[in-house]
Amino acid sequence: MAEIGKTVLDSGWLAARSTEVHLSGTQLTTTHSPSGLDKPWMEAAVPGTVLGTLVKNKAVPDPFYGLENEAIIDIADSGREYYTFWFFTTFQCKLSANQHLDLNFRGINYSAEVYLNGNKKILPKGMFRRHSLDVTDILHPDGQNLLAVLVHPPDHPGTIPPEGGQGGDHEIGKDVATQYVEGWDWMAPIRDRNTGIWDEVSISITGPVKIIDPHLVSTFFDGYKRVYLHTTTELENKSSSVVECDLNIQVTSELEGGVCIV
Amino acid sequence: EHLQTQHLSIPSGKRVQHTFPQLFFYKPNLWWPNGMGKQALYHVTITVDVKGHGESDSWSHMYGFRKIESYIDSATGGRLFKVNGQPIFIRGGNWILSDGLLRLSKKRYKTDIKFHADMNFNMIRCWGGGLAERPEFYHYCDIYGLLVWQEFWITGDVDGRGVPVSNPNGPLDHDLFMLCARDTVKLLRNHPSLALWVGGNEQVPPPDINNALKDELKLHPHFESLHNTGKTVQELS
Repeated sequence: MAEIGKTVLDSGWLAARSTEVHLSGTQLTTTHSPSGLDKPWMEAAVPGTVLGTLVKNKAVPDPFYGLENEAIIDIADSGREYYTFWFFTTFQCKLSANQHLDLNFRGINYSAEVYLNGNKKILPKGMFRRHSLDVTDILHPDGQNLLAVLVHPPDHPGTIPPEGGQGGDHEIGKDVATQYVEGWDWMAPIRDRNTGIWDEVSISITGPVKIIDPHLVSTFFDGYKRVYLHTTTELENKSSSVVECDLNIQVTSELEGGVCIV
Repeated sequence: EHLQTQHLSIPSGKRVQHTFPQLFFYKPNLWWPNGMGKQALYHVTITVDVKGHGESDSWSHMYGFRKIESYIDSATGGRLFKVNGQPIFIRGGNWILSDGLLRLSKKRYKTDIKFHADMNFNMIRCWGGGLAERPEFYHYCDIYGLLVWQEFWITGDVDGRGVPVSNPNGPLDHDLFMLCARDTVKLLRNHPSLALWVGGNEQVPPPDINNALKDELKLHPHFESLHNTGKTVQELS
C-alpha cells in the first residue's frame, strides 16, 4: 500500500515557450513527451515564475543588475503568448485499493491547463487560490505519470508608461493578482508580471476519507488558566459507499530539551 | 487529556463538517510576541481511520494559544493591540515580499524573519500590493514571535486613488476576489502570528467586497453560544 501523505513535486521540471512547442498537451503527456533539455525545453524552477526560469537558464540577463531589466522585453510589447509557458514533469505513483490521489497547486499566476497522461483539466483564474484535482482515475497503470501545465499570464498585464509610476497604467488591478509587478517607486516592472507556478506543487495520497482545512480556535477564561481548543474540520468521503471512521485529535507540547508530553 | 477520538459515518461521495468537543487545557503555555515572552507552540495532529482500511489521512500544525485584540483608540485614532490581555507597543516593519521574481524559500524566510526579531520588531505588515504571504512565512513568524498584519490585494494607487485614477471599483471580478480571499483565510488562519486582516493599502475595498470581508471574518457563530453563558466577548480569542 502506498504511504498516505504529501509529496512535493519540486524537481525535474522542464519549461518551454508555448509558441515554440508545436504539440498539444495530450501529445506531450502521451506519445511525445520531452525527453530532456532538447530545445526549446530548458530546466525549470518550480515553484517559480517564467522569468525566474529564464534567468536561471541565462536566457535573459538578471533584471536586478544595473539596467539589465531594460534588456528584457516587457509583456506589453511581446504580447501574452511570449510569456505563456509549458511546464513538464513526471512522477511515480502506484495506488492500492481504496486509495486516492490529489494533485495540488498552492498558487498559479494567473490561470492554467493541466494535462496528466493525456487528460485535460482546467485551473481557473486567480493568483491567490489553491487548486486540488482528484486524479485517481487518470493515473498511469504502470505508475509512471506524465504531467504538463500550460500557464497563462494575468488577463490585464498593462503597459508601463514612459514615466513609470506607481503600478504603471494600473491595468493589473483589474485582475486578482499582486500589483507591484507593473513597477512602483521602489521596484522596476516585472516583465512577465510573475506568470507561473509560483507556489508549491504536491501530490497527496489518502484512503477513502480526506481531511480538509481544519480550523483551530482557542477561548480563554479565568485569567488564561482555563483554556479550550475548538477544532472543526471538513471531511470528504471519496469512496462509493458509506464509511465508518474514527476521527482522532492529539495535542502535544514540546518541553525544553525536546521532551514531549502527550 | 489532550487525545480525543470521535466516531462518525460519512455517506458516499459526501463532504461533511465536523466539530470536536472542545479540549480543556489548564494553564497552558501561552504564545507571546517577540519581547513579551516565549513563543510556546503545541503540535496538533488530526488523523482519520477508516474501518476496514486503516489510517486514511492525517494533518498536523504547530499551534499557539494566544488572544489578540485590537481596536481604534478614540483619543488618538490609532489602533491599539493587546496580546493575552497585555497591551503591546507595536514596533513594526513593512514587508513587500521576499524576492521580486517570487524565488521564495524557507531558508530566505527564516533569515529575513529572524532578522526582524533581532531588530526587536514584534510586527510585520504585509503590504497589499505584494502577496498574501505563504505558510512558510507565517511558520517563522510563529517561531520568532512576529505578529502579522496581512493586507488583501487592494492599493490606493491602483484602485481609485492613483494618477491616473483607475479601477475605482477594484478588480473586475468581485466574486473571484472573494473566492481568493476565502481560500487564503483557510490557508493561513491557524497561525498564531496572524494578528489582523486588512482590506487594502491606503484604500478601502469596494463596498461589496469590504462588507463581505468584514462579515465573513467575524467570530464564528459557534462561539456566539458561549456568549449566552454570560461570557463577555473579552473572553474569546
